Amino acid sequence: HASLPVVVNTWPFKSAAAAAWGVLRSGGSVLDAVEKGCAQCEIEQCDGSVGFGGSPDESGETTLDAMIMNGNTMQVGAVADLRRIKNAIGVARAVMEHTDHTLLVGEAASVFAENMGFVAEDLTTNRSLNIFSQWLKGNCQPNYRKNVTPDPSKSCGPYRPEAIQAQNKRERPVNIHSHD
Amino acid sequence: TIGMIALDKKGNMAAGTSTNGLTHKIPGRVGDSPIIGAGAYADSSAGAAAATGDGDLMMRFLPSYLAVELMRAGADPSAACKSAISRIKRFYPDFFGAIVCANTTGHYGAACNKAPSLTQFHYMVSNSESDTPVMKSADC
Repeated sequence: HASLPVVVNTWPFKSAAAAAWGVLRSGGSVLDAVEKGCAQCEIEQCDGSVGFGGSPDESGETTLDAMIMNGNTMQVGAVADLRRIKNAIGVARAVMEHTDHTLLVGEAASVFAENMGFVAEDLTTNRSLNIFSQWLKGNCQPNYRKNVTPDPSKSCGPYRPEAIQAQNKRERPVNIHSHD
Repeated sequence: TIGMIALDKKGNMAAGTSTNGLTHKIPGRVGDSPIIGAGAYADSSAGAAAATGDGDLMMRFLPSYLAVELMRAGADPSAACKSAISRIKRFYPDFFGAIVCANTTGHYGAACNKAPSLTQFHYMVSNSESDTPVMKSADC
């Protein structure tokens, strides 16, 4: 026995689930439901892993990735490494609806977004600045570099490549607070 | 990261993801979320799935695509999710990740890989039975 319609989302993001469910309950499309649900998470910065002001990169910048897929037509819109635009899932939907492409990335994706009417703004917040400054103070740990000098497990960059060496298995710094 | 799948009464399916990725990533790094078949996948004739976790590892196995294809072949959503996780675990026993799956009849399931910071995976389900989002969990 199963009940339709149904919306399922990863992690206990209740507001996002409610937003998507509200769309379906009122007769909206599944695409609108997914877009609205993900957008709600972007607004609320769900657990810091969605939206602006989270997961700063090595240079302190927050960038966003998003994707939306229509299971009837197999149409897809996606953006990656999107900068300065908060509504990443909205831009992904725009890629699907206003281009024949599938995935736009980086600075060019941001330009596309601006041309489609999305507002460009700084994605940095006090929280992301603090995460970044703490990382710098801690000698840039944790760190995803390998086979570079100086030793990335102890030092910040800039890094240069060094001969590839057999390395002990390293624990990846991915956890409940830092994930895709 | 949020991954979401939706199915309406007419059998229309969609999937989506949104994330700001891993903290302290190297600039330019992109994870699994915007990659079709990795972060999510939907095929209204078979099912939909959405994955979350360590995208650098998970994207190598297209777990969402795999789960949908397993459902197409008759696997129930929970079994499809578990198989997609197992495929990754063979190479990366300690990887951090989870996946949610739903088939064309509205049945759903989830699976995760047990890791130090992930022993139970929580996810949300909304359907006409509950008429409100309900938190579910899967033991990893």
